[in-house]
Amino acid sequence: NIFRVLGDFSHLASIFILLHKIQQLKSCSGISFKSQVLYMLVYITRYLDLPWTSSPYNFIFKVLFISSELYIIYLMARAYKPTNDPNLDTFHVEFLLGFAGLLALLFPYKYTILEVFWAFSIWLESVAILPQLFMLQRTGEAEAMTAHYIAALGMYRALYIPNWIYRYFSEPTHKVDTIAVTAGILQTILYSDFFWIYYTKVMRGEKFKLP
Amino acid sequence: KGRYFVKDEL
Repeated sequence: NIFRVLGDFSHLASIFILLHKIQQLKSCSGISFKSQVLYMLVYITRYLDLPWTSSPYNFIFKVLFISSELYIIYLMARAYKPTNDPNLDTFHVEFLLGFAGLLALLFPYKYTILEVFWAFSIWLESVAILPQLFMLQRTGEAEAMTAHYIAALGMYRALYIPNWIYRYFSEPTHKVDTIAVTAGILQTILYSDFFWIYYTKVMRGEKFKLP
Repeated sequence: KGRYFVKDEL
């Protein structure tokens, strides 16, 4: 449905905005390398079922997400490594990995590798933006491109919420995917303060600065 | 197989 398609394209847009920023400005300043590595982990653990993905739409997006994320990490770790400031990227990701790992082991739909890894990936994605938001907090401001990147990334999962509501009412056989929905709502809540600042500042053409 | 083992969303 339209919400989901918009969400997936918003996700794709966020990746291209980020790629554009890094290549245009030849710098990855203001971007959290830790968050990018977490996203890589999210894609790998979520798309283990890539080889037998039924719909071409999903297959193409999965390949796009994995390959573009690999490229972003290459750019940040190799090509533009000097512009990477690890002193600003100090969020303790082990807490996020522990959070996702614990929930994946406690409440998977089924104790199979695929399901446990999938649950891990869903929970990890819900908190993977924290190092990036934390870094934003530290620097107090961000380039417009970085703000657009985070906004598009936040919109992707936010749009999945109406998608789930739509599916609930339109597909009689559809059962609510409680893990994805709970994590999706948590994820969107984590972006809420950013969205507010983004909306009030960037929409008025101002530079993105935290109050 | 149940619904959950067919992941139809990204």
